[in-house]
Amino acid sequence: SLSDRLQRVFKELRGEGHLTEFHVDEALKEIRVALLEADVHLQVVKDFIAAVRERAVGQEVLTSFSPAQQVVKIVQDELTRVLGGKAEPLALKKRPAVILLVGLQGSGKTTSAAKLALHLKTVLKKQVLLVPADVHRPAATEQLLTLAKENGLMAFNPKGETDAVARVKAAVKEAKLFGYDVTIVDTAGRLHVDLALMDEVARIAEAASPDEVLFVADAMTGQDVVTSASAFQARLPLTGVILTKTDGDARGGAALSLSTVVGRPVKFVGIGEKVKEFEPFHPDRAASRILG
Amino acid sequence: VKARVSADPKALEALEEALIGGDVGPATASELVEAVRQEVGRKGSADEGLVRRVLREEIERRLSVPAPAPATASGGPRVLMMVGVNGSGKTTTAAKLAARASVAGRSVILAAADTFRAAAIEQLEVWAGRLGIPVIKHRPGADPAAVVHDACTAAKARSADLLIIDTAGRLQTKHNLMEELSKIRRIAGREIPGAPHEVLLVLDAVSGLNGLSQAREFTKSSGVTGLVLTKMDGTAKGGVILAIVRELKVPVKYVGVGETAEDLLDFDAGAFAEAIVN
Ligand SMILES: Nc1nc2c(ncn2[C@@H]2O[C@H](COP(=O)(O)OP(=O)(O)OP(=O)(O)O)[C@@H](O)[C@H]2O)c(=O)[nH]1
Ligand SMILES: Nc1nc2c(ncn2[C@@H]2O[C@H](COP(=O)(O)OP(=O)(O)OP(=O)(O)O)[C@@H](O)[C@H]2O)c(=O)[nH]1
Ligand SMILES: [Mg+2]
Ligand SMILES: [Mg+2]
Repeated sequence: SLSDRLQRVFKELRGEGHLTEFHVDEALKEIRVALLEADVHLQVVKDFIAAVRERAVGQEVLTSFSPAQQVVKIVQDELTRVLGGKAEPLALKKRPAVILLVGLQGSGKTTSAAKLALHLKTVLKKQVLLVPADVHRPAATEQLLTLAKENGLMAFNPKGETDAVARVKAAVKEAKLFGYDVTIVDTAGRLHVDLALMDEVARIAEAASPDEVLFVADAMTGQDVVTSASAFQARLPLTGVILTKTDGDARGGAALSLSTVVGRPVKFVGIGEKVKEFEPFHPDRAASRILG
Repeated sequence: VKARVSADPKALEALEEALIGGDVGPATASELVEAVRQEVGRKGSADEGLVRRVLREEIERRLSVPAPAPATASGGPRVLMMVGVNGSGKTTTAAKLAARASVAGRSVILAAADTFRAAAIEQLEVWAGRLGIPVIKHRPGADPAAVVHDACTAAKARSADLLIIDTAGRLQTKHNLMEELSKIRRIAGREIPGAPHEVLLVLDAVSGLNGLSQAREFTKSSGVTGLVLTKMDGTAKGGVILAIVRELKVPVKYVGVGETAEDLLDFDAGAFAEAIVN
């Protein structure tokens, strides 16, 4: 584990009253590897290491900790701070508040749409309307309608409307008419390099005027997460992230990369395939996982 | 004595960072760069073009694993099973492989063995409808092993050339789900000797180093005879396959490059190496 590796680094530390530059740099080498192995983006790792170095060098060695433990604590605190720093509740003031889910193919948007609806309904007692707006993937609408039906959630499938933007406009109208509190829009998975589909999602956002645009990312995403999320952010006003499939053993470094680069918080995590397997993001838990 | 020329450390560092950016992981990246540094030293030239070419060749060499002798179906249908974690592209790849075989004049049957996920059966049925290929399915919630059993029976009865089994996505840490996959595999083997002749692990190119854990666990529970790297039409490089191929000696067979039935390429180690180095 990282702690064991750091113990070895600091075995040499004798009689020093403070964390020396040499020892901190040795420790940071181990931390760099641990973060890269956790799939944290390389540039994010570099910036993070620099921030930790600044905080650690010259710090007094506290008698309650070993130097290794002390460095780990600095790293954990800094990770938790970056991951949790910008946390805000969902912007649900407008009626209906519109939440748009976007992201790459297979990341978990459709499942997360149903999960978020169930969460808002049971925890915040909101009236939620689900909108299937993926007109590309085979049986995408059926998938969301099935999840809605199995979990007592309301969904609106605009009859005969095959254009994503038109579907969203019709749904927002329906939500207003029937006094829904929240509308959650599920969109098709798309590559940030697919210009036509990026145009489509920009048009969907323009039509829906969303209060929240959540980037849905798979917890096992590697270095590319920064490229894709930045490209989405260039076209859409991202307000947060949903990190899915955290019930696996992926270290989830993508969470740190996203919080840092997109500058928006992870708001929820998927913790299983069932619709109830969903919870608010816990920065401290995510931090321990990343460190491994 | 010829002076030993060494590659510019800055250039090597840039290569190491490019490799990390391509998801090969820090250990593999430094290993590759070290191999390149040694080879460049031997060659006695530190030309940047040479350094890149040496790296490309090293990557290509590591990925050229001889495919194990394909288990030949002894006169009966050949059985192919798709496995992998949730959302990696199994169903879409099953459709692509079915399309290929169909275009080549082979009779194909699809088995909808994902009986768990919402509209999984409908999704495969849409594809089958587009390709004019029959699907063997049960009701949602049925035992996937029962679907596989019936699909094998149907494949034999109809003298199909190829049976493609689409299974539910599952995270490799879920022991009961991995057990279910072992059971599905056993059932297929009982019905058709030698089945499944091919077990393809479908891996999303966007995956980071968790891909290695996926490959290890799926190899244990269902055996894996080949990898499919999907969504390579994006910007992710899929570098984790280097660690996977090194450890498990299993070849990458196909690459998914889009969402239509034609978007499947045979794996080209040279092209892959080129993309990751540049
Ligand atoms: N284990 C686990 N599986 C999940 C989680 N969230 C989603 N999934 C699964 O991941 C797969 C993909 O989920 P979808 O909701 O279809 O993903 P999507 O982003 O809508 O996919 P596209 O619409 O094709 O882009 C499905 O098998 C889901 O059941 C999670 O938190 N944990
Ligand atoms: N761009 C691109 N998208 C792909 C590729 N392969 C699959 N997809 C998309 O990825 C998403 C998930 O594909 P599926 O085939 O449903 O994945 P799966 O592994 O069967 O998912 P589960 O059954 O839920 O585990 C869909 O939106 C597909 O269209 C590919 O090579 N390129
Ligand atoms: Mg979807
Ligand atoms: Mg599937």
